[in-house]
Amino acid sequence: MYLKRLDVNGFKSFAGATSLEFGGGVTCIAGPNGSGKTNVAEAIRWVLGEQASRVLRARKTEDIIFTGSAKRPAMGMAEVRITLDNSDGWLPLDFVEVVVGRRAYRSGDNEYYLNQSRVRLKDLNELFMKAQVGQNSYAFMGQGLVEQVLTLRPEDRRGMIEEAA
Amino acid sequence: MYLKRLDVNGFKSFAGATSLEFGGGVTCIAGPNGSGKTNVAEAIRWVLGEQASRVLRARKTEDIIFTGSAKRPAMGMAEVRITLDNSDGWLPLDFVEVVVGRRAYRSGDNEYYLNQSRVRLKDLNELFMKAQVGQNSYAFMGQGLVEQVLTLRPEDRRGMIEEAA
Amino acid sequence: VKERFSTTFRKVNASFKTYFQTFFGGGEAELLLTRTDEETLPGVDIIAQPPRKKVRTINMLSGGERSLTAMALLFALLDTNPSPICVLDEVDAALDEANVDRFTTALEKLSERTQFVIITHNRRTLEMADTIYGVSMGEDSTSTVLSLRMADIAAK
Amino acid sequence: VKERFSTTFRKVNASFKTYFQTFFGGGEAELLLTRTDEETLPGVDIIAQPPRKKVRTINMLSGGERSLTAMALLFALLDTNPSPICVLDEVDAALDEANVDRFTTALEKLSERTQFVIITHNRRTLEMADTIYGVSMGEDSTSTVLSLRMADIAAK
Ligand SMILES: Nc1ncnc2c1ncn2[C@@H]1O[C@H](COP(=O)(O)OP(=O)(O)OP(=O)(O)O)[C@@H](O)[C@H]1O
Ligand SMILES: Nc1ncnc2c1ncn2[C@@H]1O[C@H](COP(=O)(O)OP(=O)(O)OP(=O)(O)O)[C@@H](O)[C@H]1O
Ligand SMILES: [Mg+2]
Ligand SMILES: [Mg+2]
Repeated sequence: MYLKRLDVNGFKSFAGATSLEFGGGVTCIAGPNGSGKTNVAEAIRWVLGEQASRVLRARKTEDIIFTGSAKRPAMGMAEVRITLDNSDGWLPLDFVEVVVGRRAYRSGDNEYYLNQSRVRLKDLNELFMKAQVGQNSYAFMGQGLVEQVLTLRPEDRRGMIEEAA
Repeated sequence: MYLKRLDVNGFKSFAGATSLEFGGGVTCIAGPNGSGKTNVAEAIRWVLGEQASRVLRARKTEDIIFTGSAKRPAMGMAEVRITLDNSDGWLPLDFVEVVVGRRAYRSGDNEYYLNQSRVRLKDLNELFMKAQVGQNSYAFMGQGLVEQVLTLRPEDRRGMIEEAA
Repeated sequence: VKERFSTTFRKVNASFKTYFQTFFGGGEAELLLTRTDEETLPGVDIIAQPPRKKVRTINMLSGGERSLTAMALLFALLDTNPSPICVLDEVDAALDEANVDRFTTALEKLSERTQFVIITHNRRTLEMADTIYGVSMGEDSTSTVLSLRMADIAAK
Repeated sequence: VKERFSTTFRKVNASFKTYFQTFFGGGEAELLLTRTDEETLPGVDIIAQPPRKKVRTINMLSGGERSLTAMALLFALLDTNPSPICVLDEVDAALDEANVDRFTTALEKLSERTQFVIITHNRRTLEMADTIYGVSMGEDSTSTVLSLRMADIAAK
């Protein structure tokens, strides 16, 4: 399984429809301070089901929806879609290509989609847990958190090893 | 007042007698990871009376004395001397040049010196407090601690402003 | 379950040691199970000793040595149980040029099994990427993304 | 004492706003006294809003914007009550090239009243230094210090 494409619209600083194509291997993201690089990483975690406000730097659902600027009005909805290549059958689904989507409204409602049909968060979490793309896994290292791996309490580090089991 | 010279011997990774001359203006320290740059900053704070183990990355006095390596034996004492130019009378002393020294032994004993005569830590702290070169002041920003200024609790930030009063 | 944990623990420990020695050109690194009573599960401690140094606890390492040690542990986990995707946000910020090269060399090898998305300011890391995106903030405070080639970066 | 605090607070606040606007090319920054009851002294909150953005709390800023905001506050404190010596350890690690230039320009001005000792990996910061020391770790794991000129660094 690998990431083929990410479509972002209305998530944090991405006010217009923006998409990134990914090949296999290594994709780098560069740019000035405050341009939106970490927002891209957060969009990936968000669409995969991330809920923790600490990880998303947002206290409530509304905080991740484009709040507007001097020149552009605020948006009412944030949407992220991720297209995964599943030709190796990593995700236990019969699709060669899997599109996962998430929408959030100012009301606080969140909707989750799997190949265009609506699902519950619970369904997504079960799917990703089986496929080792869990939310709390070591595979996401946030900005400034390199040190965290070393400062975890011993029992929390055990949790990281258990995840790899 | 400004820093003219720093003499380090036996403090952390400085096993031999090492000295740095400083002019006014800006002095930069560069070098590979683990070469001893932060140890220089800690030597300056240590000789000015720093006691906090969190700031010195040392749990006990012994940790700041050169522990030895494959090719060099451990040392029994760490000594740092700092020469300050006091021609502007910033420090309330009648000397144009002030040399502050500190020694530490494996026994845990610490000795403090002011222009070659032994003094107590209390005397040094009083001297530096009057001259605004306090230990906990905003004038020392440790590695990775830039964020700390922002994450302090509001009452602690008040403390920083009070110091500047 | 205990059985699986101890097999994984041994594998991660062996891999952690190898990555550490590759990054530091030698030295010793080890994960230790903390001793506990029968009831609770043991925690995991880290010992890291750069070559020719006596230091053994991680809090006596320098900023860059700590980042490198953390990456050795992360890569050991990825090596033991590859995750299809890994997202890293400025993990190379504290590294000097020689250590960035060691980091990217290890990354290249792991990218055969894991897809990496790496946010970085570091020119040397950008040079090894297959795809580069430049993100910029417009006058209207919205982010736009542009696919870049290394030649574009060098010109900046 | 209360009198002195509020005069200092006003000065630091004004200077913080100026440094912030210089670093970000505009925007708003402010220190606010938290409301408390009669007994306890008020704390200090920070509001920081980059130009053309709606964000107001510091936890919604990016990594580099946070570093820059922290430096604006530190420089405001130094400006209000200059300390003879200031030691900074890799405070420029998260900054992009344009922001490093803004940081060093402000530093140059402050260095007329405050002596700076700056630890950095950043070439642009090294270029503005009056004196440069290179620290290296020898085969025997001890640190040695060498005075360098910019030409030595460029050659490395
Ligand atoms: N008491 C001691 N005796 C000998 N060596 C010590 C002692 N205390 C610390 N060290 C060594 O000093 C080194 C750390 O140096 P320091 O933190 O100054 O590095 P640095 O140049 O700041 O690196 P970085 O760029 O990674 O921040 C460690 O590798 C450690 O082994
Ligand atoms: N809901 C939102 N609506 C509009 N803009 C937002 C929203 N949430 C965050 N932002 C903006 O996104 C910017 C932060 O972007 P991000 O953290 O991705 O920067 P970055 O490119 O990672 O920068 P750095 O290199 O400093 O880490 C902030 O300036 C903030 O104003
Ligand atoms: Mg960022
Ligand atoms: Mg350091």
